[in-house]
Amino acid sequence: EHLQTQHVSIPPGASVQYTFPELFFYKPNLWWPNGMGKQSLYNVEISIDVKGFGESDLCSHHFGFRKIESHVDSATGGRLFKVNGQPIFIRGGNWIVSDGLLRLSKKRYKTDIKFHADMNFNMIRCWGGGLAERPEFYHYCDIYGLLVWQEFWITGDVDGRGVPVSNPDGPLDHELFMLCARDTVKLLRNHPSLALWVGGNEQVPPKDINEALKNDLKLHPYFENSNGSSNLNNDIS
Amino acid sequence: MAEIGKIKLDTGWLAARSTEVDLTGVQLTTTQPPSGTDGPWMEAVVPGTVLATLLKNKLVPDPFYGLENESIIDIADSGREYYTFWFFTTFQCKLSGNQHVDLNFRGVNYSAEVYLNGHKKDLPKGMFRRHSLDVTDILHPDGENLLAVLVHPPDHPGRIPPEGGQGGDHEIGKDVATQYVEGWDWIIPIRDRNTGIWDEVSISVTGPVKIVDPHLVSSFFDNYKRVYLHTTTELVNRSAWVAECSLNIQVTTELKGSICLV
Repeated sequence: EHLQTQHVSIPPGASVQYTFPELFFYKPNLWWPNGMGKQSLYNVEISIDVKGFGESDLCSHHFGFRKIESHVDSATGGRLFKVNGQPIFIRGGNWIVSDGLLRLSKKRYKTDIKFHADMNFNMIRCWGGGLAERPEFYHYCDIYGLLVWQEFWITGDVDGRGVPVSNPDGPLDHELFMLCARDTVKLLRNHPSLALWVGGNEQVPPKDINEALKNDLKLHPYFENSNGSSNLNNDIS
Repeated sequence: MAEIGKIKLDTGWLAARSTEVDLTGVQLTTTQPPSGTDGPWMEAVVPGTVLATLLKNKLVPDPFYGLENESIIDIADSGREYYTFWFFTTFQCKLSGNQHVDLNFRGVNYSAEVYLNGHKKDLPKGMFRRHSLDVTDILHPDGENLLAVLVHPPDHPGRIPPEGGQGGDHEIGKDVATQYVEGWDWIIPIRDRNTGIWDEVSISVTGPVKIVDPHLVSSFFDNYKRVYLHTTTELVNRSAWVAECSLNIQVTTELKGSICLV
């Protein structure tokens, strides 16, 4: 039942968005953070055959069934997380860049991230002054069960503080910032370990950027429902 | 016929400082390609930054030892052109009828000019954006292709004040790029501000229709017993006629060993 084929007709030169009828799973193995259960991963393969040509393209992606919720607790002001309905005590580490010359090898990511799991951590926070981390980083977070808090590229030290205040309105090109943010979300959004997008470090992004980020990253109404929503849904389209 | 799928271009790259190369990108990718590591050309680290390439060739000391970083000239003093570098490589790709190929850059800091077999395409500014160029029509039919990329540093590399401090003079914040590179309490200033082809370069071969950025979302009901997988993807038909397609999705879980449950 986990194999589906749809017929699609695409006009010449066109680019279309296509949504499959949803696939039903009865009690699938869920993905859990480190220390809460297994990091069950499925392999989702999408391929397209064109009449008169044969297989035209294919792509595959690891996917974990999990629901992540978080909110700021009014009593403590802290952010509380739940995974698959279960509250989780976040034990996390700061992550800046793996190497100042960006020699970002899979081997190094695997070693660094497994180290965090061995330290019994269940979250890694990617600091806003560093990188939007790469798919290889998220791949090993998926495997070792490290939730990821990923900040965009705003920091309190560089943006909007200090005497005199530096970069009070953030980067010069807000459209470029949003283009990079949207492309980064599309690059990373299918990873089960991605738990939270955060505007920046110790600073709220400029108002227009912050509003655009909130708008683009809110849960798509299609997935709002009484039984709790989908996994973190970053519907940019 | 080239195989459908992605091929990484991560070997055989050369690099040279732009101020030491008198040729244009068109000349480099047609009549006068570099023939090896002679003259200004050196083995390059791709993906990687300019400093990673200079370090690999022992042209700078390793900035992470002692005070070695002090002996590497900062971009504020050298000027941006000092860290503006050419990167060059060749690759094979023999297409058959109705196949298409994209040249993909997953991350370039901060902007670049791409030359392929004498044709120029620009990679606009921004460290955190992917670039995908349809190069089907400019490949060499015999399969050997010459690629040169001129990479420019961030527009606002800034200057590190004598007292240092978090993010130097904060100028880097004017660009959409990583901010730690002007130095922070935990790291020295990065002299080239991480300029370079810092993430994966690949070519991807497809037929007339390609799959772009699938989006996978799950929704849960009845206390996680009833679960749905919602899949949306962009499809691009690059041919000149209507494409009648069969679009397949298959979900498997890896059991022990190589047995798959569908």
